[in-house]
Amino acid sequence: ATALPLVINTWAFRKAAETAWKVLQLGGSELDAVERGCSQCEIDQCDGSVGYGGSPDESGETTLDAMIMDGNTMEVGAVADLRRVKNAIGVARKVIEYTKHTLLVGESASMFAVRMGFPYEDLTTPKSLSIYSKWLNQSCQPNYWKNVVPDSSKSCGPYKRPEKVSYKEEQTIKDLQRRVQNHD
Amino acid sequence: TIGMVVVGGSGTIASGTSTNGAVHKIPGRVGDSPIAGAGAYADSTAGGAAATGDGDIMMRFLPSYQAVEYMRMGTDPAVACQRVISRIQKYAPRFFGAVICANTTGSYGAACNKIPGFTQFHFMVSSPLLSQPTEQVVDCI
Repeated sequence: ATALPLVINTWAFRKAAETAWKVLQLGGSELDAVERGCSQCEIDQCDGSVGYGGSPDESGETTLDAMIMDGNTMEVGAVADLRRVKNAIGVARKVIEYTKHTLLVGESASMFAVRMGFPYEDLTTPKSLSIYSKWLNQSCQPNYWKNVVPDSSKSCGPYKRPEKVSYKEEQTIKDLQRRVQNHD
Repeated sequence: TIGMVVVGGSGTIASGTSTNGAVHKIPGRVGDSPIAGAGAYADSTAGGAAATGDGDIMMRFLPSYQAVEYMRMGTDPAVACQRVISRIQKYAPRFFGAVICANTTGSYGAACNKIPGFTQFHFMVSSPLLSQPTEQVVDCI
């Protein structure tokens, strides 16, 4: 038997399903339901894999990815590698509503979010910091590197390609690292 | 990662995802979630789907788009999800991943890839046939 409306979501994220269902019951659109349901998981940090304070990268930073799609118009709004803004799917919805683009990424996506009125805030928490420091203390295992020196299955980086890196490339890497470190 | 598909009273569909990505990723790494057709897809003339799991692998197969295209051909949502998992299995038999599918009539299903430690996939469903949002479980294939 089938019946409409329907909400289905991955994992046993109950509050997300309840929130989406409530939005529909109150007359919200399907897009509103998806946005509010997924936002609920961003707020609740669902199982640590959604929202702020989870999945720190190699530098200890949490970044967020989200998308939302309207099956009537086939419009999509998406953000990726979003930094320092918590409501990723809320920003994705604004990409649909206020731009002719589909996907915004990185720090520039954060600047767009701030312009849309979203707060610019740290996504790190004691939890994500402890995940990160444990990882550092276990020789950065696991990681996503391969075919590099030092051996990425045994130690932390920085990693390089095994063949001799030319002096010029060395300089470029140093310049880049200096620029990135000065970034924040 | 949360992936969600909503089918409205008149069968119109929206979908979405939100995630903080892979833990300990290389800075700049983006997975499947924000990529239309990979993390999620919606077409009110056919259906909606959303995926979760190892995004570095899954995104290459556009699982959500493919599942919707199967449903467009009349495939039952559960079978559409299974077929998408099978497609990825051929190239990456040990990938971690699951997909949820729903068509415009409100039929739905889910599928996942069976690997050690991941043999069942839990997902949430809300519908007028259920008194409240209900957790459902599917055995992985």
